[in-house]
Parts: sequence; structure tokens; C-alpha cells
Amino acid sequence: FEDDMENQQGPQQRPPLLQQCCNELHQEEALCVCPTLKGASKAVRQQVRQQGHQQQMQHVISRIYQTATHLPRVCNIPQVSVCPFQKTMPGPSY
Amino acid sequence: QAGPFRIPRCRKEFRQAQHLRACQQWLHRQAMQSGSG
Repeated sequence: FEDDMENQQGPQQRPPLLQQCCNELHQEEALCVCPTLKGASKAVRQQVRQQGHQQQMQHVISRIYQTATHLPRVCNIPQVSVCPFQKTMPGPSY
Repeated sequence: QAGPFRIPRCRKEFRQAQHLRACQQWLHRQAMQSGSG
């Protein structure tokens, strides 16, 4: 996962969808970056549940939160480097 | 259940950002890619 981070640092190297996501996050005020990312992760988790990927469910959900955790750094969001989500416990509310 | 939006204006920002649609698609893609091995 770390190497994912390396080649996504510069805006010119980012895949278009990730660049769009970074643009969305740059619109947020720093205080709301993690709460809104948590909301987005929750929405994706529900979507995955509805799609019924039972056999890999835990792995996929874990990957959602792992990716979301590092998005602020991947997107170079000022003042926010990581969002400390715990996928199973209700994480710290912001 | 303590939701992610204890700061009310963050909920508003989330809605205004169309729920971070592109980020949701990115998270979904990354999760499913890794899930398929």
C-alpha cells in the first residue's frame, strides 16, 4: 500500500479519479476532512454490503478504511496527514 | 451511534460536496481491486 502512496503524490501522476477526489477534499475545511472522509467510507461500505461481496467482506471493508486513512497525505491536504479510522470500532468523532 | 459528523457544518460540507462522490468511487475501486487479489 505504501508504494501506492509513492506514485500518487504529484497531481500530474495521479489517476484522474483520484485527482477529482483530491480536488473535493481540498474544498473542505481542514476540520471537516476526516469526518467527510469517514462519511464517504461509510457510504462505500454500505454499497459493498449491498453488492454482497460476502466472501471478502472484511478484507474489502478494511481496505476502504485503509485507503481513506491515507488520502489526506496522498492529496497533500494542508494541516491533515492521516485520518485515524478504526473500521470496526466507531472511530474518534471529529 | 456516534456518527462521523459531530461538527454540524461538516455534515453540510459533506452534502455540498455531493458526499465526496469521486472519493467514494476511488475508495470503492481501490477496495475491490485489492479484494480481487
